[in-house]
Amino acid sequence: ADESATHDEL
Amino acid sequence: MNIFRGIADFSHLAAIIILLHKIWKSRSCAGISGKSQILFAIVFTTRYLDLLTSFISLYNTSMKVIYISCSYATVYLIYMKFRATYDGNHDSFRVEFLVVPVGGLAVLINHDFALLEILWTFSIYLESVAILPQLFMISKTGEAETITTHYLFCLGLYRALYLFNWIWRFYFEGFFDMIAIVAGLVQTVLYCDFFYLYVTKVLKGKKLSLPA
Repeated sequence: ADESATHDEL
Repeated sequence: MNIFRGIADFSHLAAIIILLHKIWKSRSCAGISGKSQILFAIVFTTRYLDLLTSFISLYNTSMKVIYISCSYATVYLIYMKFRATYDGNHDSFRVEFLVVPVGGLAVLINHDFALLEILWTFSIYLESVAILPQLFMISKTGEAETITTHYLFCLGLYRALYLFNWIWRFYFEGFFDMIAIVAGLVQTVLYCDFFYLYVTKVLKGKKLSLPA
């Protein structure tokens, strides 16, 4: 899983 | 950013504005679940703490500020300014049955055992069930004002469109966040019953009334 370390979605 | 996420964010913003405007103009929060609005305020507060730690874009920051301020303004209108019109008898969903399991799950299943990440995960899980008190209230009163159904439609549509956004991002960017996807699926499924009623009744000009 490549979830982003910083969440860039609202 | 992609078209699905752009429309989704717009739909979410529209929902928040529709509700705030409805309460403000009608000076009444009849039929609105204050508990759901408190849960949404908690969702935004715990999810957007990164406003203090990281800057992603002007769009990202401004939308977060708008969401947080509108959600607190809505809670204020319901529980303070127009408190007399709040229908507490029908807004009787036991939110502790949501918050406690969601809190436990966020501590157990997350991407990183760090405070901000656990709070973000809590917010994602909580958002998926935050509408339940509102749907429960409508089932108890047996009806909903048409403007309230438009609010709910926009709110449900936003996360449904995020599902397409995640398909898009997986295909084009290899981006994949299982926690957000599973929670988003649960959240959208919870609206299915309402979506059916909205399409078959409200869009045909009828009032949304459940078989009492």
